[in-house]
Amino acid sequence: LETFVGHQILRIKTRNEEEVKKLQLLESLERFELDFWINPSTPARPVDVRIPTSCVQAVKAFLESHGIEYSILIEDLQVVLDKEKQDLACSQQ
Amino acid sequence: RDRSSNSFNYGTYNSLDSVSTSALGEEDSFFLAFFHILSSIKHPILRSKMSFCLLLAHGFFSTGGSDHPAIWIDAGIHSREWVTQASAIWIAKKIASDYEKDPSITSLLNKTDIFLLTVANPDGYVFTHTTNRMWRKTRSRNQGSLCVGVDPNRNWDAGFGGPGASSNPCSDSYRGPGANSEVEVKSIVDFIKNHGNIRAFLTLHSYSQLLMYPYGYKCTEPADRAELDALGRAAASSIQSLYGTTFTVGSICTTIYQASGGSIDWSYDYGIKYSFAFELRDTGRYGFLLPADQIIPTAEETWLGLKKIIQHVRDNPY
Repeated sequence: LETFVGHQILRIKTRNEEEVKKLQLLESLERFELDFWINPSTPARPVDVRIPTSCVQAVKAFLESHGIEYSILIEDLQVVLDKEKQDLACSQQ
Repeated sequence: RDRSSNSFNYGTYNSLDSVSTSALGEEDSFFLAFFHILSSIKHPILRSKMSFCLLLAHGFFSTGGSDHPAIWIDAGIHSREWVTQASAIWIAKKIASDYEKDPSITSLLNKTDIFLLTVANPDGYVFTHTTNRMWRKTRSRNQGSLCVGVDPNRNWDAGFGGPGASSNPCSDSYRGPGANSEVEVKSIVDFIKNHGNIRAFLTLHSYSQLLMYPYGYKCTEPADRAELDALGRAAASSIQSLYGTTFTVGSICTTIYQASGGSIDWSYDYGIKYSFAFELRDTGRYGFLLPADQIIPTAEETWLGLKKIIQHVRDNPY
């Protein structure tokens, strides 16, 4: 069973095309194993991305170093998944 | 005809087993009409593909007649977007229960058939229940790679291999080795080509409330852009009328991002003018983990949007 302990979901807000391009660069870096829920496209659209635990700090550092604004949508994905699984089991019973 | 028991809980997430046997009641009420179609298909390979479709928990709504135009609706091709499967099940029930009660549904079904694929990626759906809640792809093996699965919404024959799809089997947006390589995709393509009279292709996804029309594989406008945009806005307005949920309307490329190999691009290029992709209620706060108490409101508002499009299709034959 794959778990997502410590995985965070960030919502990233871009202000201009340059920041979008920075995120597209981030997207191409396979070593981070990022799972983009909303891909970087235009400055008007926020970007949501799931980040594995081991890469959270590195990705945040990348964003901060480029002055890109972000917020944490989900602090620990596994906590939310556990709650959902519990609800599913309850409803099946 | 609705022959369901009232014990099925539409307001919670359900396993594939309970979806496929309980949502519309007894197995025969759910599948009988579909078996009838299946038995009429002479080509053995296509018949086996259709049998596969049957296993996907396929709803078919018709009042009879062999020349009805039809609407195609599918849900849950990205397996982790659970609210789409749950909404489609509620909508299936709604269509069945409103027939001969709601004049608009009755008149609709007297002229138009509806095919509703409630779980378009069943292997992926089960995988999300058992192994990885965040899985979005199919579960096919990729030759030469340890990574499994193909993004079924990058696998259609529409700008296949172009921008916005990955050639890396380990990517969540892997396009697959070739267009229609995934049985989940090819079955639908074969079905639609064989049917020959599908007039609308509506696919349900869930993320951030969008209603999109072609194109995604290119950023040029479709020939019917004005009509599709107006219809999309009317549908979004219907959706908003219930709980105030706002949908952004536009082409895939301008609304979200350029992505090749998507289903509605294929259907539009194939000649199905009314091709739309819904991204249902999900603010992004929960990702694909939308709480179960949002299922019925989501389904209710989505049905209003779908109905607006279906009625337009009925009234504007082409």
